[in-house]
Amino acid sequence: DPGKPGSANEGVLANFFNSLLSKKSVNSPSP
Amino acid sequence: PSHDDIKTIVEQKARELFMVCDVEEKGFVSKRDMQRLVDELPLMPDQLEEVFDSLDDDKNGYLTLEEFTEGFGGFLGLNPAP
Repeated sequence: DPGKPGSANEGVLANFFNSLLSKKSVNSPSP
Repeated sequence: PSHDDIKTIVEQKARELFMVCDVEEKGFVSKRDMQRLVDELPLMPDQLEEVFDSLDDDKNGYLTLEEFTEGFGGFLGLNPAP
């Protein structure tokens, strides 16, 4: 049931965390 | 590395990512904070809402660091301790 509330698919969650990780690494350049 | 080492690293990373979402440093992330990320992340507003609802375990409209860390651990394939 794709319309079921609260059932975010893993792909969206993975995309979210991957994007955050990329953003974080861009904002915090390594020394 | 031991299980505790991994747990510590995951918690540190989750805290860093949580702070990207909680720009006002309130200690929680609201749906409004989440929607703010639409300009910064390649996700649609409804996808961000989907992520929020998925991470917000108790469905109270506030995403705590604990809930965020748990979701991040799940993303990494780590099962929370029973």
